[in-house]
Amino acid sequence: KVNVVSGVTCNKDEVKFTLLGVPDKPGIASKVFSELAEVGINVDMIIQNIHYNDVNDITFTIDHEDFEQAHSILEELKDKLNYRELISDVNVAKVSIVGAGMSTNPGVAARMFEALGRGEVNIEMISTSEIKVSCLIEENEADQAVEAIHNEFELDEE
Amino acid sequence: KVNVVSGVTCNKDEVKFTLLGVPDKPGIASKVFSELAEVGINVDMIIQNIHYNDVNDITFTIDHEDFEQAHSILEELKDKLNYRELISDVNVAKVSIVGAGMSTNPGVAARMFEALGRGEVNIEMISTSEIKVSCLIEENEADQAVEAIHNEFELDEE
Ligand SMILES: C[C@@H](O)[C@H](N)C(=O)O
Ligand SMILES: C[C@@H](O)[C@H](N)C(=O)O
Repeated sequence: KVNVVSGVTCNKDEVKFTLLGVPDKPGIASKVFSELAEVGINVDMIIQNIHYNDVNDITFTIDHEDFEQAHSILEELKDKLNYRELISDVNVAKVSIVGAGMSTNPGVAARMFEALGRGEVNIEMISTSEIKVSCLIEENEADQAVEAIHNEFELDEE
Repeated sequence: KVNVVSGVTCNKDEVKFTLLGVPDKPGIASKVFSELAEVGINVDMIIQNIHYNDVNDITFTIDHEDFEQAHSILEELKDKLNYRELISDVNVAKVSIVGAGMSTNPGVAARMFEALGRGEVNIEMISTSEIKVSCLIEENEADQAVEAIHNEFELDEE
């Protein structure tokens, strides 16, 4: 049978940063990511949700090998960007389901979230595209997350 | 020349909902999206960023034709989910750049954000994948956003 989800991926080598309380006005996001690009740091996920008052939070993930360099760049940007606080997290894993049929199939993301819920895995962050649903979770919950998702979508059957 | 960005897309027919202050514990995200899937509502973007205390905010976009039905479902879920407030926004547009080369090219997202910043377009939300960077902006800024991005990536040249 054709499975709407073709696979599960899990990346434990990512680390995440969140800039808390950046001014919510044009030109801020560009500053953050231009600085990282300038030194060749590859950014994987970028997540920004709803703003509160006139500030917002920007989260992004990079490979753990770029952690130190990214950290010092972001610290140096504090006054220029005028953000409230920098948070970093190395104990994070990105778990994703991938599939061609997802965008026209309501409920695929819901099933992934259900699998994680059944596995008692807390979903820290969510980001999606037409062919991928990604959740950031605690690294030490990654194995049980992958197993739960495999079971939900019967991905190990041949 | 090979352009790392192959195109810009703009969707003005989406509407967004944000559930503010949902409990940040396993099983919550699954409830939200299972209910929507049950009535066949297709969800496009799902965005969840960093939590505060023990709650988080979940944003998602759907086609405007599903607005009324989604709205009433979400309102009915208030007690069951125990969220603080439901926000809806019909004046939103999703602007995206698409490209195969983006994940290994630091700075592509930065250039999109720079283009928006130069166009004085405020980036309300951000969600990315390896082949797509999507920004939610005000619908009435969509045309200037698309134009700025076209100029940045020289997308109209043949
Ligand atoms: C917060 C940040 O995304 C800001 N709104 C910008 O447009 O750059
Ligand atoms: C907020 C929501 O994502 C919750 N953390 C869950 O796992 O369902």
